[in-house]
Amino acid sequence: RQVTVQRKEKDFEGMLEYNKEDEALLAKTLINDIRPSTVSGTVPCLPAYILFMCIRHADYINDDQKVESLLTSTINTIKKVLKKNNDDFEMTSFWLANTSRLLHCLKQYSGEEGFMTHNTPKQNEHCLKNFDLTEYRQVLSDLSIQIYQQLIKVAEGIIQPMIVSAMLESESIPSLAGVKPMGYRNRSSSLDTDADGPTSYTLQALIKQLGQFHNTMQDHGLDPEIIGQVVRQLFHCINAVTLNNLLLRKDVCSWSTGMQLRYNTSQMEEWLRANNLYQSKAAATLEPIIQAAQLLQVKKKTSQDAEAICTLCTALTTQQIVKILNLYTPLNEFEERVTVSFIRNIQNRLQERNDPPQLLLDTKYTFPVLFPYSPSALSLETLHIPASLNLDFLVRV
Amino acid sequence: RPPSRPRILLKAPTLAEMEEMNISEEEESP
Repeated sequence: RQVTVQRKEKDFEGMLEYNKEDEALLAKTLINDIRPSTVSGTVPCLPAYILFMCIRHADYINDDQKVESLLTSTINTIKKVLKKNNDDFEMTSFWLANTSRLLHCLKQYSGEEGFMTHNTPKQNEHCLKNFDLTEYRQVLSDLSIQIYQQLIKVAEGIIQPMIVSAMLESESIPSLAGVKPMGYRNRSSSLDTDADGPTSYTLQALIKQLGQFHNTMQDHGLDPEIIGQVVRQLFHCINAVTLNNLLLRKDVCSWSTGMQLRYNTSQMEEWLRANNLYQSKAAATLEPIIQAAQLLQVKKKTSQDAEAICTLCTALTTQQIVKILNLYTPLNEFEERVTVSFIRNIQNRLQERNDPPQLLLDTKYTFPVLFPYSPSALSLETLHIPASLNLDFLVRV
Repeated sequence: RPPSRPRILLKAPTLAEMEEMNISEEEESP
C-alpha cells in the first residue's frame, strides 16, 4: 500500500516562503509571463492569493524590507503588464480581478475588526502579525481604479463602432425590413453592399460582444459588483452614442426606427435579466433612448398628445425633445409632419423644468467607480499551486 | 482570539511616485 508522506493540510499555515533573490523570478513568472488561460480551471484570482501568501510569510518573519520590496515589485510588474496589453480586454480584466483581490486580502487579513466579521476562526489566525499595510492598500486601490479605467476604454473601443448600426440601422425586427422614411435609402443594406465601406453590425453581434466581456470577467473571478459597474458604464456609452446619432440624423427619426429602437432596448434589458445584472443600474442608463423611441412612436397632434409627451419624456431635456420632434420624418404620404404649433405647445409646457440647454450627451462621462470590500471564503492553507505555474521555488509553510 | 499587538505601519510611496522611481531605475540600467 502506498504510504502518504505528504503533510496534511492542517499542518500548513497558509504561507509561502521564498528566497529574497527569487523575488524578481516570482514577479516574472507569476505576473509578467502568466496568461489567464494558464490558471483557468483553478481557484479564481490564484496569483493574488499566492502573492498574499508570500507577503504573509515576509510579515511572519518580521522582514519589513521583504514585504515592501515584494509589494513594490508586484505593483510595478502589474503596471508593466497593463501597459504592454493596453488594448487587451482579457489581460486587463484578469489583472483587475487579481489586483482588487489582493487589495481585499490585505483588508481581510489586516487584523482590523471591521474587516474580520465574516472571517472563520482559521482566517483570523492568518491575519498579518507585524505590519500595517494601510498605505499599500491605498496604492492598490489607486491601481485598481487605473486598471478599471483601462478596461472601460478597451471595451468601449470594441463596441463603439458597433453601436449605431446595431441600435439604429440594423433590422432586428424582420417585418420592418425596408420600412424607411420617404426619400431615404435603406442605409444598412447599402452599407452591406459597399465592400470598402464600414462594416455593419447587428444587435445580436453587439449583445454577443457584451456576453463575451461578461463571461471573461466572470471567469477571472472579478467581483459581481465591479462587473455590474463595467456593464453600467458600457450601457451608458451605448445610450449616449445612440441618442446623439438620433439627435443628428433625420433619416433615423421615424416611427419605424422608434419601433426598432424600442425592440432593441428591450432585448438589452432581457440580456441584463438573463445575466442577473438588472440590479446593476445599467437598465436605468437606457432610459433616454427608451423614451426617445417612445417619442418617435406616439401621436404628436393634439394638446393631450403634448401633455402625454411631457409626462413621458422625463429623461430627455427640452432641447432633445424639441430636436427629435423637429427632425421627425413621416414614413409615407398618409403621415403628417409635426406642426410648429405642436412643438411650441410642448416648449411652453416644459418651460418650468428649467432644463440645461444641453443637446448631446457626454459619451465619455464615467460614473465614479467603487470597489466594495468583498472578503473571500477561501482557506489559505488549502491552496494548491499547479506545477504548470513553475513556482517550485516557493515553499508551502 | 489572541490579543494582537499594534502593527508597524509600512510607509508606501504613491502610485505616481512608484512609477517615477521605476522609470529612473529603467533609465539607469543599460
